[in-house]
Amino acid sequence: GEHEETKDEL
Amino acid sequence: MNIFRLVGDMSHLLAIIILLMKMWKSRSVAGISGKSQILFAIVFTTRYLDLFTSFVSIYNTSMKVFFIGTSYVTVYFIYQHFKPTYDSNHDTFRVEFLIVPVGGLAFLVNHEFSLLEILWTFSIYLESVAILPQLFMVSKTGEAESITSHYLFALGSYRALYLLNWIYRYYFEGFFDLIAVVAGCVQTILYCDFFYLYITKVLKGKKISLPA
Repeated sequence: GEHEETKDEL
Repeated sequence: MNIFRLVGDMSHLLAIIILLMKMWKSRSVAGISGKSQILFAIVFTTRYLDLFTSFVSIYNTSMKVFFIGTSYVTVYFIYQHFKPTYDSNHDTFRVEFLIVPVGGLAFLVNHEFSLLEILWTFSIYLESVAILPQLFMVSKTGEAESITSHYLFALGSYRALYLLNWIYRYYFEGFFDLIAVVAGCVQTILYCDFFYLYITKVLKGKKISLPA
């Protein structure tokens, strides 16, 4: 998996 | 959004509401570490700068705004509004011992060497240890009010639930963020001793009091 640019987590 | 993530977020929200209610109803911040709360304000401020650069959802934005806003209200309560009740003599953890190494680590170990990314990483690392001044205060005074224990339990549960969320996301979405996972493990481990006391004492109607 990749680290995502937009972070949806808080 | 899976169930672990949602319950984790709700647990985090509940922790903050419990803390605010405790302070407001009792007109006191006794037993609360101002230093931990300052660290949380720094955590939220440095993590949610992406409020200005990207939009995820109404849920995401409102939670971020709530977390930032309430963290400043909490700090204001402790150092201004209810200052006479603040137990600074027992809140003696040296936060520079956390901020400096965590800052250095964020600089060295991050996903991308950019300002926002380094600040996000700093925030993730700092959050994992931000509760230490509070736990130190509880161990120093040797006790915690039940309401403070409920706050700590809800706050600790939130990241433990995020661990389950990450396991779920890894298997079902292929999502994996090593920095968040390692920091989340550290954060949850720090609460283990407290979780044990909470389950064995607070849930049986006793308050946490440690031998002197």
